[in-house]
Amino acid sequence: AAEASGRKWEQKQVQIKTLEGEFSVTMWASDDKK
Amino acid sequence: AKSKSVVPVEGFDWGQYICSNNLVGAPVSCFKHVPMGMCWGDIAEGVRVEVLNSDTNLSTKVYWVAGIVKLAGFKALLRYEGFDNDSSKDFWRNLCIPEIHPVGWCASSGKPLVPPKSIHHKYSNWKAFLVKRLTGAKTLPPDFATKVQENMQYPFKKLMRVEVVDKTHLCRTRVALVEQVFGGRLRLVYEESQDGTDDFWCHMYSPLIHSIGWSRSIGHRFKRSEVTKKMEGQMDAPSQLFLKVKDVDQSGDWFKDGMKLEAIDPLNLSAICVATVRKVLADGYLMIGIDGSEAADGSDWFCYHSASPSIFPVGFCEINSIELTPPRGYTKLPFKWFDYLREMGSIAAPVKLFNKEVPNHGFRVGMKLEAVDLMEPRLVCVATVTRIVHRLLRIHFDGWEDEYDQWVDCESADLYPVGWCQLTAQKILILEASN
Repeated sequence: AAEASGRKWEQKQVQIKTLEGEFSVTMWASDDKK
Repeated sequence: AKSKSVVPVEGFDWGQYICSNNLVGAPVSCFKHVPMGMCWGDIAEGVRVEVLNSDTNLSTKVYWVAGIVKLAGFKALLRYEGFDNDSSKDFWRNLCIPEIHPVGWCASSGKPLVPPKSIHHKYSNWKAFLVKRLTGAKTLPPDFATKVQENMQYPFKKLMRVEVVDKTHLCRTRVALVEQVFGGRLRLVYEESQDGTDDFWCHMYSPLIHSIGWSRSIGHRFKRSEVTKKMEGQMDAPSQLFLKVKDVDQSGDWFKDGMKLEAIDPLNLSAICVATVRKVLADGYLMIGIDGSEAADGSDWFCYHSASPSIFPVGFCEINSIELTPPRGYTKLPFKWFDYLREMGSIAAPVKLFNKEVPNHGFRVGMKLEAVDLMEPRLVCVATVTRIVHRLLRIHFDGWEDEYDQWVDCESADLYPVGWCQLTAQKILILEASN
C-alpha cells in the first residue's frame, strides 16, 4: 500500500534523547516520493 | 424524507466504543478525500511514535515512546514502551493531532524522553532498552505533521459563490455563498436568505455543487436570484475547484427520455426505486424521476450524471438480491420489470451506458465510520457498513432503526474515518444515549 501511494519505507538514523544522554538508532520511516 | 431529532455531543468516546465491543474502524486509506487518505498505507500496528508522558510526577512536559496496538480510522490505541503485554495504561489518541510525533522529534526539539513512573523501576539501563526496542522498528515519516497540515488546507473560502441544488425543489439549482468550511465540508447559505439561516451542508466534492453558470451550460433548471449586485468580497468559486465528471459521448447510443432504470431515491436514500429518464441534459447529465412519486410539474426530478454510482440498469436489484421499491400505487406485486416495461410501453436504458467500475475500496462489512446523514447533511453520525454490493455500501446509523439506513457510494465524500470529526473540530452525534 505504501508503494502504491508513492511512498516507500527507508532506513533512517533516528536521534534519541534521554536524561542519561543522546544516542541514535536505525529505524524505518516512509518517505514521500511523489 | 426521514430525518432524525438528535443532540450533538462533543466527547463521544470512539476508543471505549471500539474496545468494549471489539469493533473495527474502516482504515483511513478507504477515504481518499480526507487528510492523509492518499498516504496512510504506511501507518499500521507496531509503528512507534513519541507522545506526551502522562504517567509522571515531573512538572515539565516530558515525552515517551509508544507503539500502535490497534488502529481505528485516525485513532490509535497506544501503549508506552516498557509495558510489554500490560494493557492497563493503554490510551487512544488521534494520530493527526499535533501532540503525536515521529521518533526523533524530541531529540530535535531538545526534549528528553522520560519513562513512565509506573515502570521506571523495571530497567536500570533505559538506553539499552530503547536501542533494543526501536532498532528496526517503524516510525512516522519526519514530514508527517507537515503533510497533515497541508492536507487540511481547503480551496473553498467564505463568500465564494456556487450553484447548489435547491433543497426544497430538487429539480433546480440556486446560487449560494460559502459561509463556513470544516474539513472540506461547506455550509452554504442560499443567496436570497435574509437572516443567513437558509443553508445547506455538503462536501466540496459533492456532486450537488457546481460553478456559477453550470446550470445554464447543461440546460438544468435554475432559480434566478433576485440579488443583482454582489456584496464586497464575494467571488464566483473557480471552476477547477469542483468535482470533475467523466467525459461522455452522447452522439451515439445514449439515454433517451422515457427509458427506465433503477435509482437511489434522493428523498429516501434507503431505497432503490423504479425510475425514468425524464430529460437528457448536456455533458452526460440526466433528469431522473422516481416512478409513482413524481409531481406533475417535475419539481422533484433529480439530476444524476450518467456515470453516477447512484443509478443502475434494470435488473440490478434482482441480480444483487436488493429489494427494489416498486412505483407507489403499483398493485401488481411482486414487481416484474418485464411486465412493467410492457405495460408502460417503455424500454430499459442500455446496460452499457452505466458506470460499472468497482474501485478496490477496502471497506468490509462491520467496519465503523463517521457518516453524514444525507437527509440532514449538517449531521455526522456514528455508523457501520452493513452491506457491500460492488461499490455500493449500506450505511447503518448506530442506535437507529434500519429504515434510516442509506445506500452510499464507496467513494462518497460524505463518509469519513473514525476520528475525522475530532480532527476537524466538529461535534459527532451519538445517536441514542442508551446505546
